[in-house]
Amino acid sequence: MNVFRLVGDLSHLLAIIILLLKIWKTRSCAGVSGKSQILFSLVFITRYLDLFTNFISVYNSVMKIIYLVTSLGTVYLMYFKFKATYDSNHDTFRIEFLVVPVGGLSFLVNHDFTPLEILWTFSIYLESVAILPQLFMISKTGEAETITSHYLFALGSYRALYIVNWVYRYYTEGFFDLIAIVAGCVQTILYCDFFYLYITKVLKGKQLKLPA
Amino acid sequence: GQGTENKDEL
Repeated sequence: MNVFRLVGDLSHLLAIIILLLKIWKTRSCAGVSGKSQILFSLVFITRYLDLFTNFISVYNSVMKIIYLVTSLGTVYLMYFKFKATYDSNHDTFRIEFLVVPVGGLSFLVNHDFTPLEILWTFSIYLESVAILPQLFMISKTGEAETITSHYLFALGSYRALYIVNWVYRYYTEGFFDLIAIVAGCVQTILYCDFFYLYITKVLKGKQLKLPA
Repeated sequence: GQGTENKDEL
C-alpha cells in the first residue's frame, strides 16, 4: 500500500458516495447512465468473487464489500426506487457491444485460464470501458449537472492515481501487472476530454456544457 | 514479477 493507491481508493469511494448522495438528496437520477452503473456493478461482482476464496487484509475485504454494496445500491435506486426519474431516452448505449468483445478478450488474453482469473480479467477490461454509456449520454444531451461532473472527476482520478501507483510499485517492488496497466491506461485516456472540460469550465464555476 | 499472485489491489 502506498499513498497513490490509498488516495486512488478513497477517490473511487468518494465518487460512488457523491453519486449516491446526489440521487438520494434530489430524489432523482436524471442525467445518470443506469447502463454504466449496471456495468460497474458487474465489474465489482466478477472481480470480488475472491472475497470467498482469498483473504488479503481487513482493509481489502471491507473496501470490496463497501464497493459492492454501494454500487448495487445505486442500481437499486435507479431501477426501482427512483425509476420514474431515470432518463432512459438518453441512455441508449448498447452495452452488449462492450460486454461481448470484453468477454471474448478476457478468454483470449489473461494470466491464467481458470474461471476466477478469467472473471477477474473480464472485470478489468470491462471497467476500462464501463463509463462509455455515461459519456455517450452526456454527449447526447450536451450537458451534465455540476454534481455529476464532480462524480466523473473523482471516478477518473481514481484510475489515474492507480497508474502512478503502478509506476511506484514497479520501481519499489518490481511488481507490474500488464493487463491491469494497459486497461487502466485505456480507462484514464477515455476521461481526458472530460478532465479538460472539468478544469476549464466546472472549476471556474460554470456548468459543463458541450460546444454545440 | 508479473502474475496472478498479487491481487491486493481493488
